[in-house]
Amino acid sequence: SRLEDSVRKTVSDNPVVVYSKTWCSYSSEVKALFKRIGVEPTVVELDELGPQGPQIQKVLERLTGQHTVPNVFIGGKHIGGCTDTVKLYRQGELEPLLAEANGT
Amino acid sequence: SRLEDSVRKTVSDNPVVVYSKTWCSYSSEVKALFKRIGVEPTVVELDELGPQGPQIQKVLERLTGQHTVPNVFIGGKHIGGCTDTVKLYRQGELEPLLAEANGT
Ligand SMILES: N[C@@H](CCC(=O)N[C@@H](CS)C(=O)NCC(=O)O)C(=O)O
Ligand SMILES: N[C@@H](CCC(=O)N[C@@H](CS)C(=O)NCC(=O)O)C(=O)O
Ligand code: FES
Repeated sequence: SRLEDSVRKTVSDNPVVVYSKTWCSYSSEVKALFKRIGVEPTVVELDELGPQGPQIQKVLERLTGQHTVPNVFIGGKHIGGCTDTVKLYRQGELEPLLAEANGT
Repeated sequence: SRLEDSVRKTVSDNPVVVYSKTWCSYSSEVKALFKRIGVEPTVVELDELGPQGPQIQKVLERLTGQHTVPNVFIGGKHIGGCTDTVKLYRQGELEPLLAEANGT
């Protein structure tokens, strides 16, 4: 679908993408983590898109099997949610993914 | 109001009360903390009460100044949200509050 194509394009055109909701603390936490390590993700606030928000969430669920927020992609790859991203960071595995996504 | 009276009654009649939303991870985290330390809070899931949910949230905002979830009370006293409760626990200050609330 048109919406699916646009989600695929967002995810492949940007090194780091976070699908979020403005009032969700887990979404805020993952955005804050990226900020702390000097990364500026592309953030899509699903609750600010009107009816497209839930539609994009359905597309994300089809593409990733994950209906929850935050939904994180790095270098076009689906990473998961907040706990997944924080775990990768703690294990030292987030930085290499970010470096690869930024082509460095 | 009638609703305000019922919230005041819930909070004073039960040693530990958590106003929560079922799909919110911060609400889940604070419920899990209580479970880990063997406490069974009275949980009110605001998203399962139909139109009363947002009305109770407004009452909580009037009574506590806090419109967010989770909203935690111990021994009739307003504690705050997830980060506040976890902080008290880490500082060893949660247990004394719980003991006092349970009259032990
Ligand atoms: N472990 C996941 C939890 C994600 C999660 O449960 N997100 C909640 C908001 S905090 C959500 O999207 N809930 C909607 C639902 O469960 O339908 C993570 O760290 O991202
Ligand atoms: N630091 C607070 C954060 C509470 C918070 O922002 N809760 C969010 C859900 S995770 C909320 O109720 N958002 C609704 C809003 O901001 O209007 C806590 O630890 O409880
Ligand atoms: S909605 Fe509460 S942590 Fe996401």
